[in-house]
Amino acid sequence: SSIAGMPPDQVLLVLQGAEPPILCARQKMSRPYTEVTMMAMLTSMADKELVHMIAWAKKLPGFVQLSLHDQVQLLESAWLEVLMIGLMWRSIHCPGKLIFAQDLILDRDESTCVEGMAEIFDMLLATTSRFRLLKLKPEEFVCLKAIVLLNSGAFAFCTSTMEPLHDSTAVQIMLDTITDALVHYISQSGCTVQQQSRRQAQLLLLLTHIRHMSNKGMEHLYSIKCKNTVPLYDLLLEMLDAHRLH
Amino acid sequence: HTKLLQLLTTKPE
Repeated sequence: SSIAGMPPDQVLLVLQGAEPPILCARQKMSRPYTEVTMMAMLTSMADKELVHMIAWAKKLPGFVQLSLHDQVQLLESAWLEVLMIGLMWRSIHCPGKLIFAQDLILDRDESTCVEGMAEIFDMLLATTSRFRLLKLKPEEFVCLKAIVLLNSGAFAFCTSTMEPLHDSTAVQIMLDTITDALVHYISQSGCTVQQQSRRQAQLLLLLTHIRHMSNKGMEHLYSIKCKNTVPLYDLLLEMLDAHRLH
Repeated sequence: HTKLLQLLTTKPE
């Protein structure tokens, strides 16, 4: 289960095998949605997805060998980025729509019923278009998602909210191995070396947008929590509180 | 982070 020295093809197989399922919302509210019904559906979905995200993280090679403290730090730091990259990947073939669940597909105009949400929807749709334009491959997606989890909390400054990792070297080794797998996959595309380097950069530059959207989304979710009109589930609340926004 | 710890420490089925 050690990741150091794992061949790139095996890393790709393990990452693809770790993918969580696409969920169903089930408790669907009737249209037109209101701020309360929309946020109730989205936060309920996020809470359910978080449970699957934790199971996914535990399948990443090397993750369960990290200390519990480091596992918590990485997940608390990156959870909304991981949810967002998954949402964009699911939505890649549906321009103008975000596929939150098999039975919960929303377009931009529907997001306007929640104050401040259209701005975040627009950013998610724009970044999804970028994924589409780049013709992001499943192998590249699974690498990027794992990189998001390992990168976001790894080199964070020590602030009042985020503590340093116990073993940042172990996280760096995982990150390097997954980066190698991504580079290896791109190298098999038949492109020139320059085109390969460019694609590596193009894909990794997407992560800056994902971090930005997560920060915006976290602020938005915090504002929803403060309004106290939508009850948030335990796990989602814990993950939000880890960011202790002001 | 009680729930998170609980999910991290339970064995997969």
